[in-house]
Amino acid sequence: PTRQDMLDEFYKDP
Amino acid sequence: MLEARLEQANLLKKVVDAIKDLVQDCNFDCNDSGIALQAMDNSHVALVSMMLKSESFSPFRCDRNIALGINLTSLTKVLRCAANEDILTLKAEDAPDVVNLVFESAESDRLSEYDIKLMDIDQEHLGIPETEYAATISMPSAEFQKICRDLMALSESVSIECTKEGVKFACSGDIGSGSVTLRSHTNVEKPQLNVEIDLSEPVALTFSLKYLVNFCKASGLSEQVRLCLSNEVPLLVEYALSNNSYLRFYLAPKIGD
Repeated sequence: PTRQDMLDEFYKDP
Repeated sequence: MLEARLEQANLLKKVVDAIKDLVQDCNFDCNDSGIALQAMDNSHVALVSMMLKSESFSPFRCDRNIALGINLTSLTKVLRCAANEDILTLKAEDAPDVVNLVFESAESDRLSEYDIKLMDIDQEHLGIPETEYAATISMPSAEFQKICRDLMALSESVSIECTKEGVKFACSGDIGSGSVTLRSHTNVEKPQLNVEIDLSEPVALTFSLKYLVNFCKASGLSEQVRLCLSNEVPLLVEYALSNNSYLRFYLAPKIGD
């Protein structure tokens, strides 16, 4: 099984 | 004051139909460049970014920035009242509490008018940087949809591996494993069937097929789909629309524990 990342870890609120 | 007139209601019907299962309440941000939308699904794994450029409408008028907070289930109910070929006009006052939709059928002189109550949606906005992707794949959208559906029968995740030999979609699950490998391909008579792979360096990432199958609901909007990948960054799945408009989906990768 692989862990699902979240977008917040890649794209910060500007 | 917003007034935006679409020659065919079909475009907005298809866009909303493609995203309504991913996101529920969205702000349609209207300004002089067009109508934009950015929203994440509840788990923050996927993001949809839509841009309908002002050139898609005629006429298009937006005197000041207006955020139309709309529930997509409500919008779907009203858009169902429009025939695909109807002329669709969106109207809203500055600081509106409703958005007005008018559907006109050219030949039968029928005019329908609906108001949808707006919501105050406090949505966080993600800053998505312009990215030079290691691999860009342009391919028939129907082909990508079939690959995702086929592999989802075997597994909940798909690995997408791009090398100079081509792009390989692979998965394995309880019943076994499967893979589809594509190479760059040019169809002179039907360029919409081309597969084009631009690779600056090899990439291999794993994604949830449930989300990819969901994104593929947009396949009816464009004959081609563009997949952009770089290691350790979210996947971009882009359906180009006319007038430089687009419907983009971003999906965070799955990483091995």
